Amino acid sequence: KDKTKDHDEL
Amino acid sequence: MNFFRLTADLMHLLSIFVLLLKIQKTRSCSGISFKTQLLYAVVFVTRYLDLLKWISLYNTLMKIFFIASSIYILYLMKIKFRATYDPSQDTFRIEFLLGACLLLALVFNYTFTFIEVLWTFSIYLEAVAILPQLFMLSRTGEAETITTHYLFALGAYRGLYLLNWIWRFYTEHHIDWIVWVAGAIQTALYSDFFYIYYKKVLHGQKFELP
Repeated sequence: KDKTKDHDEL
Repeated sequence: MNFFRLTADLMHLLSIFVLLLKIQKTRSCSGISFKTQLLYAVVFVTRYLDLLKWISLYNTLMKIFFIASSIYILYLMKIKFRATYDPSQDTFRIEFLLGACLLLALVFNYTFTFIEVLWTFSIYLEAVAILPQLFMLSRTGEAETITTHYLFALGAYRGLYLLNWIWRFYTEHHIDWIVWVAGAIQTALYSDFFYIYYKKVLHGQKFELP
């Protein structure tokens, strides 16, 4: 999974 | 979103409100490290370069609040209550922190792009941004109670994020090594503080180093 696409945390 | 993460974010918000309350009520920023606050402003600005990327209303509003409040705090410390800030107490060398974090971000990142390296830089920098404040505390050896509440809320926010990651690992198989390692280090930095806060402040005493 591409981690750069889910920086969903603040 | 889960309970730990929401509570963590709310503790983060609370910490900022407590800091603003301390500055406005005492009309002084004594005991607060400008360098730490400067590092937090750098953290938020470099992390939220994706501000226009839509995740949720919550996400966008929080990002705007963190950027705006961190810059407002710099304004309060550097302009409005400048006279109450004593630079001779705030002597931690942040150049090394900035340099080391930039170097680490250039080497250890998920993708070597401008936005991604700066995001990684902000994660590493946040982990150590409290050091000038803790250094200042250890130099003066004591702190106003409200300042310790600010630090407690900030540390609690980090501790709750650890629980959030454990939760997300088991429920979503969410894995994020960079954030985990930096977050664990960041939380560990508060351990001495937590201990004294628990021993003294929660028992109605003044925060003083042994």
